[in-house]
Amino acid sequence: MFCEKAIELIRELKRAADGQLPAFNEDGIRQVFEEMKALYEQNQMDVNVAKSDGRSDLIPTIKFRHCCLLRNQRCIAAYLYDRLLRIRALRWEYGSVLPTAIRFHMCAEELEWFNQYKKSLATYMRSLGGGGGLDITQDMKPPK
Amino acid sequence: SQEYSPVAAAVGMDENFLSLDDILMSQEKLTSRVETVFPRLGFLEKSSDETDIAVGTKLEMPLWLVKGLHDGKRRIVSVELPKIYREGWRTVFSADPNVVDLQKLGPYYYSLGLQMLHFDSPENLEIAQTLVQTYVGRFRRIMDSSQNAYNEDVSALVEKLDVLERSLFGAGQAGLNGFQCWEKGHAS
Amino acid sequence: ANTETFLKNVALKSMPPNLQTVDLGKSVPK
Repeated sequence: MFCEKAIELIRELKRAADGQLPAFNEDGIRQVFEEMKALYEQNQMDVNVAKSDGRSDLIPTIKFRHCCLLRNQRCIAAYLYDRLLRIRALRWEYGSVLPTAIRFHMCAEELEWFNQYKKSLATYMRSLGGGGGLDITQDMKPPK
Repeated sequence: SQEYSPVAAAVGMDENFLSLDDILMSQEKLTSRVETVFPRLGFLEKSSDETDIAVGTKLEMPLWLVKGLHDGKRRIVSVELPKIYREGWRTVFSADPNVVDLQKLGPYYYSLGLQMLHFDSPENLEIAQTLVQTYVGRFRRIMDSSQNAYNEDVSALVEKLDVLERSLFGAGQAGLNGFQCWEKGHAS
Repeated sequence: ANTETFLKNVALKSMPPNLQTVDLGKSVPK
């Protein structure tokens, strides 16, 4: 059945204990892209046949493959987005320098995203406190 | 991490596109009957050597696929109502919803049940009523047990809960732990 | 913008042409 690799990516994230960041599954993502490419090319061929030869009987199959393409897209987007949520949380837990072990689990683009996020947060914090700045990542608990 | 908040599952008949829980829920398999030929997809049916999936073939299809193929006007696939939503089990739920092991029968009893309402079954009204009444019937015990189990092994309390109920239990525990933390002066 | 750039570079540009956009409004639960 299609989309098995995609759902495995989702399961992998769910298995990671709350908020932990597993290693970036580059190979898994690549396999999903390959499946999407194959599905798309098969659909392109069948769409052309359906148009040129009037093969409306191919429409259910085309629709089937399109559902699989959408599913793969959704799983990939959700996998990557959930990882960003975990990475964002790391800024608040560890500060602006992440432990090496965690950095090894991130791909280059995720590290870049993290750097951009840090900058956005820093810009925001500098704008607080009447322009004097306020580090809102400190003192997370209220005073007694 | 306390700051990690995943995209929540949707409430009601929708799904949240980026929710891991909704994606996993929609992976649940439903017994479906193919109502039109699917050319060139015969390889998906393990027991067949045919090129096409023939009309009348029964397949276990994931919910996401059945939803995607479902068309009110043209019958492409028809889906069988899972037994836990049928009349026999609905009677059991109405008698005493607390005796049922929803982890074993589900584990997405409520969210999958809500998704089944998309398929225009004549039993939709009864299914919807049973979902609500079951939730109402079980809620009190979940709330009470989540508020009274502090710093102990809760596996026996959650083992028969479905995914939604476990999340509810977790919310109760988070509140309890937060209150205890505050009372002990550890919240500042 | 940061997230859109990330998704585009890591995933969307490797997908078929008609699947290269994702509405991030969908990430906001109802």
